[in-house]
Amino acid sequence: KVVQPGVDAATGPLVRPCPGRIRHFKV
Amino acid sequence: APPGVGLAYGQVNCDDPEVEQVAMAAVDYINKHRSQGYKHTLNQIDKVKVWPPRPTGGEVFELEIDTLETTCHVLDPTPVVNCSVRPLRYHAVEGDCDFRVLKQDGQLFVLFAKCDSSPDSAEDVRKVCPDCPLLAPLNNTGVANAVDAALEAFNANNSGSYFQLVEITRAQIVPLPPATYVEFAVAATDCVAKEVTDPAKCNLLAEKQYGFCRATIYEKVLGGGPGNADEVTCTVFPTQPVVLQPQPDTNTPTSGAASAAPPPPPANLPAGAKVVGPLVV
Repeated sequence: KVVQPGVDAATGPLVRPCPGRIRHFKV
Repeated sequence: APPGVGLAYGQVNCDDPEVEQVAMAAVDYINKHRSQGYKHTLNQIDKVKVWPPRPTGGEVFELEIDTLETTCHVLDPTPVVNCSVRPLRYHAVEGDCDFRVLKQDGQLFVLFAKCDSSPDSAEDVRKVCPDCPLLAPLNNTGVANAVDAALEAFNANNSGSYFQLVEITRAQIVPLPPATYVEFAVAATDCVAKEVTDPAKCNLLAEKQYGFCRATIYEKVLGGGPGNADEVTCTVFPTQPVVLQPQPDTNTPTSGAASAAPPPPPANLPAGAKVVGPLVV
């Protein structure tokens, strides 16, 4: 990626592979 | 393995559809092979490792998953997808499971399964519902008395078989009005409910018929005044066919491919028992 000096490159959304989604609620 | 060539596992997204399919099969395995308590449903996949194909082919999924207790007893034939998850206010119970599942030729085989279940903490229940009753110990005298009273009331209004207690599955002491709420499993016997004199002499039917009861037994008002009427609701499930034990067959060849039929499920497990594989799903 080419960015202007002093501007952080966007890294995109952080994908955490695990743990997965909670389907109901956390106990 | 030669030095420096360690077996490596793959990191996979816990929400990967294939991983979810494996997790669902693993939970299904637990529900089919428990004889006590409630069916559980998948809540979250915590960790997954996928081990590479072995010499025999296929890959092994090593999973850590969280489950939640539903309101369906394991003897209830209702598919788990149609069972409600027990809400936090009724004191939810969580399962913590480790599985190893082999996927080979599109088929899933549970190689190892271990689950422990634990109720939500009292503090967490209080956060969502300060006045909700917590789970009571199942060996509480008041709980046992409430179950006896509920079962007696059910049998008194039952014109068919006498039902006997299989297990008490949950109980709560309700403060206002003072009452005991219980849930328990029952089974039909060869005695007629209206004619029973000694329940100890009744035997379970060969063709098993189970039921599940929910009851609220109110504390009796001192002085015999009118109190709340006890409530007992039982659901009797369809009969289960007699399972014939496999007999040795002298004509069966001793060589050749192994049978694809799954081995029989484990015998009744004691309360709190862990279910450990291997078994084919």
